[in-house]
Amino acid sequence: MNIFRFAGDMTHLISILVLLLKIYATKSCSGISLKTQELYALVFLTRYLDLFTGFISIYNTVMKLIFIASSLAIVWCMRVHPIVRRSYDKDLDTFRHYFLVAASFILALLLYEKFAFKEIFWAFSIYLEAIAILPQLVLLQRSGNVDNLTGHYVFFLGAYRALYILNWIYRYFTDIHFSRWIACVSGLVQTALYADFFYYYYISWRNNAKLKLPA
Amino acid sequence: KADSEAKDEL
Repeated sequence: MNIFRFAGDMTHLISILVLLLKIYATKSCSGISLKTQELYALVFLTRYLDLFTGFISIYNTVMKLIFIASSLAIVWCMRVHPIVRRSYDKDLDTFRHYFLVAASFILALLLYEKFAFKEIFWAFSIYLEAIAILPQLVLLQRSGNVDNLTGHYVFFLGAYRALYILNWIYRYFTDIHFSRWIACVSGLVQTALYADFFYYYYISWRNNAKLKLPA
Repeated sequence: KADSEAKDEL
């Protein structure tokens, strides 16, 4: 465990806490894409299949449980909670995310570390996580004004993967066995998707103005 | 190869 990866995991956790805060504090999920949240729940469920069969560390197990529980709780809130679900932008959140699931699964069948059940699902979860943010970014562009907490949520989500890239660079130079090309390349693509968001987030921070993404 | 077995990253 190196500082970049720990910082990345903490930033990821912060992004989830910010989202939960937004939903709990405003009792609203406006500006949040349910499709992205469903994709994240699928990412965690397919990546942490070894939750009960393998044990790496207390930290690893606890974080996996937190990510699975929080992502399912957010999906539940947006689908079932009587007050929150009313503020869901159903007619704006129209990204056909089933294509993202299909594309990731097909790619996982072609590109994997070992042709084994868990490995295929692990690769699937890596590819899916890279593109899972797309419905959310599209929704932000469509919904025009973005409330602060939603902006911070997406920012921390992008920052977590950027820190993971530093972690992979660090491990590349220090850990001779390190060979996680699937995670590295996919992580680079994932972080690149945030590039323009980071730019507009920085501009809104510098001008102390509302975050606005061009349509 | 040890690394690819134990997926130690989240």
